Parts: sequence; structure tokens; C-alpha cells
Amino acid sequence: PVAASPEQYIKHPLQNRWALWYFKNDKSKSWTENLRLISKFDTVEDFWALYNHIQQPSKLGFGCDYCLFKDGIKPMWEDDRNKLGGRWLMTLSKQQRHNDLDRYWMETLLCLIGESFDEASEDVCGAVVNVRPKGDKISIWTGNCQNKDAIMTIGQQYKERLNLPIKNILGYQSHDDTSSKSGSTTKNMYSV
Amino acid sequence: EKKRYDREFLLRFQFISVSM
Repeated sequence: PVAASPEQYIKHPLQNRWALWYFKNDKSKSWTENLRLISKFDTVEDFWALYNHIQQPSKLGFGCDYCLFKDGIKPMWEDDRNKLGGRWLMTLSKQQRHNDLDRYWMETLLCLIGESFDEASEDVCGAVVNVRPKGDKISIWTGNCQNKDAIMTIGQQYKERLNLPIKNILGYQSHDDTSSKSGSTTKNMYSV
Repeated sequence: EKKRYDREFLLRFQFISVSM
């Protein structure tokens, strides 16, 4: 019998183990009760098994989120590995829900699990998609808002990867600013 | 060394069912 080469039967390991979370906006429950872990994975094959199995963001109800975070990091500002960090935030128009939301989210997931930001991938904590009536949002969270080089690498490569028009500016906000903002807008520490 | 995968490589596995 011809022995199968490992390539044929060994799953492809990812650099990190990841956890996918789902947030459903149930007003009768507390915020943390509404946040549920769906599943964890650490191979390419297991990622696809999960991804192919769940709803696309455009099919979720308003107020729902998906969060993909490195295992051990909770998808909230307060987590020790998030609290000193921030996020690249992309806000989408209402029309983009049908044309762009799902493919941007998939591309974001592939960037994370594929470690697509070279050395800067170390700084990535996770990514969140928020489905909202006024416009959906996708963000990539990093762990230290002072690591400008890594943050700029991530922002520039992410913008290129989604081939966003140059005039579409992405802003990076620290979680500290976002959580303590007085007005409706949070100032950007960086932008690309 | 780091396990990095580009999108083309990852996409090849989306619909390959793992026959374990």
C-alpha cells in the first residue's frame, strides 16, 4: 500500500489558537451574559469547518457582533491584553452591508489566522464586526496603542488587503479614549 | 519559524472536507 504523505492527512496548524465569540443584544440580560463563546480552533481546516457552519454577518440581527480573539483574550476593553491597546476602526455605509460587509469580514479573519501583518501580527489581539442599523463596523484590535510602527503596519496592510480607496481613511483609537469619550466621536491616534 | 498563510493558500481549503 502506498503510504499517504502527511500533507494529505495532517491538518495545517495555525500560529495561534483562536476563539470565535457571538454577542446577541438581549436587553433583558447583562452585557457579559449576552457574550457567548462559539468555538475555538487552531488549524486551517477547523477554521473553515466553523466559518462554513455559521451565519454571515449580513444575516445577523441589529445589535449582534462576532468577535475573533486569540485564545485567552476576552473580546472586551477590560481584558488585560486589550486595556492598553486600541483598534483600527472601519465604519461601513448602509449600502455596504450587501456588497462589502461579508467579504471584508472574511478577509479580516484570513488576515488574522494567516498572520498577514508580518512581525506586527504579534500585536494583534482580535477583530470585531458590529452589525448596527446606522452602519456596520469592523475593527482590528491591537494590544498596545503606543506601538506606532506595528499599528501603522497593520493599518496600511489591512487597507491594501481590502483595496480600500485611498480617500477612505481608517482611524485608530485607543480603547481608553473610546471608553471615556464625552462627545459622540473619539479622536484618532493614527490614521491611514 | 512563524506559520503564516496567504489568502490563496487558505482559500484552497475552504471546501476540502478533511477525510480523517
